Amino acid sequence: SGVGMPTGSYVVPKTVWLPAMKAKGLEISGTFARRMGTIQMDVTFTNKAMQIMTDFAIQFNRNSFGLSPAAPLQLATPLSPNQTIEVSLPLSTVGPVMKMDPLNNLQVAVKNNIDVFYFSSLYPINILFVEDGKMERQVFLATWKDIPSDNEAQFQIKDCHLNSDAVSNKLQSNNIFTIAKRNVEGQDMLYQSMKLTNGIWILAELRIQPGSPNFTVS
Amino acid sequence: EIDDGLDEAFSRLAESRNNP
Repeated sequence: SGVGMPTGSYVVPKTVWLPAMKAKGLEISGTFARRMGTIQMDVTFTNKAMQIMTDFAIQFNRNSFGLSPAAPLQLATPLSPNQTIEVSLPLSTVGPVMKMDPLNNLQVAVKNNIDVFYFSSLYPINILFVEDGKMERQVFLATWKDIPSDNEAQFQIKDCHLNSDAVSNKLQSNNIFTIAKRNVEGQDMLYQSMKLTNGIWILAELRIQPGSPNFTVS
Repeated sequence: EIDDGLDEAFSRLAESRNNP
């Protein structure tokens, strides 16, 4: 679920990426979002130092999905002591690629007039799910057959108090599309597809036992 | 909806996954 977000894709609440004590008084917190097909890095800068901060810039290290700022970091005014400013930085996925561990790790450098600071953050994979990730049913069936068993992983999702239609709607607003739903011996089996920004498809099966809050995703 | 045989194919898939 997402606070205050009955529709639209899920946005994780902002967390502190760089505490002020590690960055000469600059505190950076943020989150990632996908809005209308655009990936955005929502960042809050707070000046906890005694001096004014100016000349901000941001740079990403190469990363698994080529995330890169699509525009320079623009802070409208210098940041006075105790001032906070919020910025939404649009991101592209055409930057340099290097496989990271974990896959969704992003290393960031931020500079201001005082120094250069570095931090890492983990972005949620749903920001990479594109709007045209609904696979044709025939293609889905053929592709599913071709997936080697080594490429299948299974996870338990605990404590989810939603029925399969609610789950399906919530996932669809995150570009995870339900291709088919079948009821076998009382349990709902949902077949779903999604496509990453780099063109890689993911196929999923979600098993929901009515009355049980524990799901199995393969 | 046109019966393209895919409905049946998904039913078979779900059943085979349930009883491998």
